[in-house]
Amino acid sequence: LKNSQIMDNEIKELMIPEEKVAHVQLNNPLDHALLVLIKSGYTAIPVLDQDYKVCGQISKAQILDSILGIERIEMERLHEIKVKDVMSEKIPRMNKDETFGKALTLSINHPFVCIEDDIGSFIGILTRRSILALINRYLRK
Amino acid sequence: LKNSQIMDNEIKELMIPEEKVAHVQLNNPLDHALLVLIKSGYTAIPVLDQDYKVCGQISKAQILDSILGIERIEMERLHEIKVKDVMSEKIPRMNKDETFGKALTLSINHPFVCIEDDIGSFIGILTRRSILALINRYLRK
Ligand SMILES: Nc1ncnc2c1ncn2[C@@H]1O[C@@H]2COP(=O)(O)O[C@H]3[C@@H](O)[C@H](n4cnc5c(N)ncnc54)O[C@@H]3COP(=O)(O)O[C@H]2[C@H]1O
Ligand SMILES: Nc1ncnc2c1ncn2[C@@H]1O[C@@H]2COP(=O)(O)O[C@H]3[C@@H](O)[C@H](n4cnc5c(N)ncnc54)O[C@@H]3COP(=O)(O)O[C@H]2[C@H]1O
Repeated sequence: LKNSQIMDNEIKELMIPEEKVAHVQLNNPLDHALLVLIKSGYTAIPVLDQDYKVCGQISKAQILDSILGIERIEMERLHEIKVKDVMSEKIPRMNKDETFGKALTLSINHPFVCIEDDIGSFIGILTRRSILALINRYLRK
Repeated sequence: LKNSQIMDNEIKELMIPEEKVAHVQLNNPLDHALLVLIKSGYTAIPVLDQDYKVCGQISKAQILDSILGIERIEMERLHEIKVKDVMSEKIPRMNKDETFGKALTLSINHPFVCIEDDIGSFIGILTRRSILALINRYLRK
């Protein structure tokens, strides 16, 4: 890469660490997931299993689509359906030691990328916001 | 700006033109707005007035928050409430002849920026996706 200087940035310093990432678990019921999404205010959040491995992501749209009946939204079904029945398994992930260049490429089609450690455990997310803020600082130097 | 080459990109060539942008009008009822949001699949879309000026943006979350009752989502109220009662007036906008550098700075905190012509009429949106794709091509030259 021509501009290798920007590409040497450490992913770990740019990411939002896992303790600050709103997330849900595979077996959570949808009413819990919808509450987390509404309270956190985010469009979509990561889904983890009990070993803290990334399994997918879930959005408000997916939850509402799953209970949209003909006449009304069937809220009572939210407690019967699980996150794993509705989520999308498609979620970009990369290792913390990979390059910023890879994170930039993944961010073109995804609002956030999940960051994993060497055993594949979830350690944080890298958002488009933090990537754009870094590029903006770099281009204005 | 150091890297002026990238900054000379024409906003008009990067933006999604207005005819391809899902949007609603100030006086549309919320059931129409929710339908446009669900069908288009987007989190938030621009709100225009009848002179095609940008007034704000509306999201699925804002619509659902406005009809969230104690026990259930009160769908029947969607037809009584208008887009202008619920939307956010905060939406970044810029003129088509301004710089890519300004678009990049605005995109740090906003998923899309509205582009206006010289009389302030809406002509399209510039998304984070298209900004990141351009930067990715540029950094890999
Ligand atoms: N509470 C808040 N305060 C200020 N600005 C806010 C905000 N919530 C959202 N935004 C702005 O809206 C953008 C899109 O958020 P969205 O929830 O659709 O999409 C988000 C969300 O799905 C996810 N995300 C971000 N932070 C998260 C967190 N702490 N936990 C879980 N998911 C997160 O990553 C996506 C991209 O986030 P990014 O920061 O690049 O971009 C954010 C940010 O610029
Ligand atoms: N139908 C689809 N096909 C493929 N990928 C899709 C998609 N819908 C969404 N995405 C992906 O998800 C990102 C976030 O979409 P979101 O709807 O939250 O947030 C969107 C949406 O609020 C708005 N937007 C984008 N295109 C629009 C359009 N044609 N009309 C109205 N609003 C649009 O601009 C925000 C940022 O869009 P951006 O393209 O940067 O980023 C998009 C894109 O990378």
